[in-house]
Amino acid sequence: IDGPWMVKPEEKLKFDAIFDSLTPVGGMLTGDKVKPVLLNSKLPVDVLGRVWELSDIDRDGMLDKDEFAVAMYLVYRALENEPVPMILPPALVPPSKR
Amino acid sequence: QYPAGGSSTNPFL
Repeated sequence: IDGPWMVKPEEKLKFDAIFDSLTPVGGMLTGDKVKPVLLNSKLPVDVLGRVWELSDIDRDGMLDKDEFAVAMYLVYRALENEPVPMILPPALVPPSKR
Repeated sequence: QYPAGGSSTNPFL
């Protein structure tokens, strides 16, 4: 698909800053680094589990910068009472992974 | 629950 990513550039900047603050190794964050950040949202663990499933697009157990932005996007939307989707909407797939 | 193929790499499982 072609079209703008649902993560807006200004939001991406914010998420990138959080990503960098978590000291990624080789441009990746492991689950144990991401988990406390997501838990901080106070969302139910089953919801956060779904957020992880949707954002770890290549299923390598780590999030790169774009995957992390997807995770944060879903968490922020969930905090605004938008349901976390069961499958990742195509427009939420980072352009680098389409 | 989780989408089919839910992975053991999920730190929330």
